[in-house]
Amino acid sequence: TPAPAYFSQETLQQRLQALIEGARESWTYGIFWQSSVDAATGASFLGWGDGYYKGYEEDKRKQRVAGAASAAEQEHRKCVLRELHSLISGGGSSAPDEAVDEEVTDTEWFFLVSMTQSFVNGGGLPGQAFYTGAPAWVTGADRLAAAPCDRARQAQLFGLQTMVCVPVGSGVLELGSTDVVFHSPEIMGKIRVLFNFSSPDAP
Amino acid sequence: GDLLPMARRKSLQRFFEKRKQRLTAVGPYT
Repeated sequence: TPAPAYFSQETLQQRLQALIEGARESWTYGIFWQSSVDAATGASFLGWGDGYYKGYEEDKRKQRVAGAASAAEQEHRKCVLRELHSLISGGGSSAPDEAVDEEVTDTEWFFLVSMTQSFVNGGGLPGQAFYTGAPAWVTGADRLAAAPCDRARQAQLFGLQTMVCVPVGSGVLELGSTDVVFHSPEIMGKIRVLFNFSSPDAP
Repeated sequence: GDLLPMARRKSLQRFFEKRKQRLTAVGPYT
């Protein structure tokens, strides 16, 4: 069966959840970057399709060790979270709860910021994977820090140690982990099944 | 107007729901 041009939002969420929750590895999040065409310029780009954030208790411990965000940075994050919560709850019709007022971890923040990002002309790790049709698997904080990609370097700064981008037909599936995760044929197989992608899993 | 495209709106709603579940399960971060 050929891959659909676009996955529906509900289907996407189910696939992302199944992949992350069912994986042997500890993935912190999964994001599907959707290929689209800018109506004004005709340029193709990858934009936010959907994402699934899992996170771990372990992330918090690692943040403590790393020093975490400053108090000012935490206030900034909470402020943005309150605004976002207000937007999706109809201008503050529902009272903010602990989901808004509690500390925002580095990986949560990285995931939220991702919603604002897009990649044009093969830019960034997701764009490169889409442009070349070859998966990119970057393991280790040092390799992320040295990657020729702002997003990968930003990921490292927020405590991620592994980033994977796999082209899946109408976009790119990105996985991130605060653990060191080496290339896994098993997870590539799951992606192939769940996202119906038929490209080889090695460059 | 709608300040958030539908995909991001749904993603954000899920993010907040999951965050609330995590916090309920493990307690406050601080």
